[in-house]
Amino acid sequence: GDDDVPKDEL
Amino acid sequence: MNIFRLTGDLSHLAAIIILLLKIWKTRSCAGISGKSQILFALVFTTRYLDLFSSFISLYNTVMKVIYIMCAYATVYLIYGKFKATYDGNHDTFRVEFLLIPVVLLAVLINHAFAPMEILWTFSIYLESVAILPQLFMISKTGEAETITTHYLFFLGLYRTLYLFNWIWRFYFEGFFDLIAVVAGLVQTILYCDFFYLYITKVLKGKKLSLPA
Repeated sequence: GDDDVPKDEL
Repeated sequence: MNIFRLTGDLSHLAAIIILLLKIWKTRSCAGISGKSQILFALVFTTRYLDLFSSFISLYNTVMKVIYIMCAYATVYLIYGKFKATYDGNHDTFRVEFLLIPVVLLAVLINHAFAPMEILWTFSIYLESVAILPQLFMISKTGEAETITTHYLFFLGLYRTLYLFNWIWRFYFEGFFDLIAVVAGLVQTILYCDFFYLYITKVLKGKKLSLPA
């Protein structure tokens, strides 16, 4: 899968 | 951070606080779906496990802690302190019909087949349908207390604002997360019928009653 998108959202 | 995400988070916080205060002040959870609140607690629990592993910002950490504490406090008030006022006869949505597809989807469609990523994906998919037991309960009772409609309005508004946040981030930051956007669209679409009733009835001082 794609690389982990940054999880900066609540 | 952008204005849409900030107002979205504040709208979400407002919804959570409105519900908690409604139950606490009226000492009653009449008309509130405990099942939806359990699902929301599950959404926050599976999404915010990174509270202990990664620090993004003080705002991010503080809001996550507040959301989780309020979610569990609400569930406690419904099933614990004020369970005598819980309307179980109308809170009958079969949540297994939500959980099973959401688990399957999270395992099949995700950004990476890793535990934290699958839990995050599960929480995103679950959040998009977590309000269904509440909407179903209102359709069964045929009405909703005005304060409950305000709760639902801010809850629906938050993800609607997030859609604009994602447009903003795509345009200015090149950030795009298809899973979050598709789930967010589904979540917002589920509120459309309610938004219509809220704007045409509640904002005109009428009570929200179904069928419309």
